[in-house]
Amino acid sequence: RSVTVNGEGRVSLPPDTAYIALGVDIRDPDLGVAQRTAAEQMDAVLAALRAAGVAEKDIQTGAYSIYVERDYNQPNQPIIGYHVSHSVTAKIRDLNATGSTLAAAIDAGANNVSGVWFGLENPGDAIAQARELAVADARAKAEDLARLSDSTLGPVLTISEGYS
Amino acid sequence: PTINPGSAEVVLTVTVKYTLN
Repeated sequence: RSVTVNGEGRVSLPPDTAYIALGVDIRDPDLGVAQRTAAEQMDAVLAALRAAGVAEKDIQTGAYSIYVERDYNQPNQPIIGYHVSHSVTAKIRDLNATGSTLAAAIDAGANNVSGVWFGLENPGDAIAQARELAVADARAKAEDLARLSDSTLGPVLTISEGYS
Repeated sequence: PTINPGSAEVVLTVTVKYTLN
């Protein structure tokens, strides 16, 4: 004789960390020029991020790629240029500075912004709080089911947890 | 640009099996 229930705990709170993904996309007929331009422009973007207060350890290269561009309308599809793409993810700990940091990076030459997202640096307390709510929710459901079936709850047999 | 952080949500689920007396 047993009863199995699911409980859910939700804790909503303001994020304390922002992440922005941005970089430079450069096209040029000459690969060397495209590569050098991208490197210079990205160095300026990185300098702007640092000047805006982003720590070195909070800047991580996300992608670096070079694509050949061809003219597909020509029979032999000749190479018409190169596309160099370089991007980083920057972690911003002062949320109020997110917009100005982004603007500073764009001013410095970032011409590709692929995302802004948010997170919690230390979700431990929120998780603990959500866990308490989830267990209380499960307990209340189980007590209801027991009462409705003229039974009483005994000890817990198994318990498992999911998190998102 | 103006960036709105909105809210973050932590969702935790448990599955509990009780004995029934």
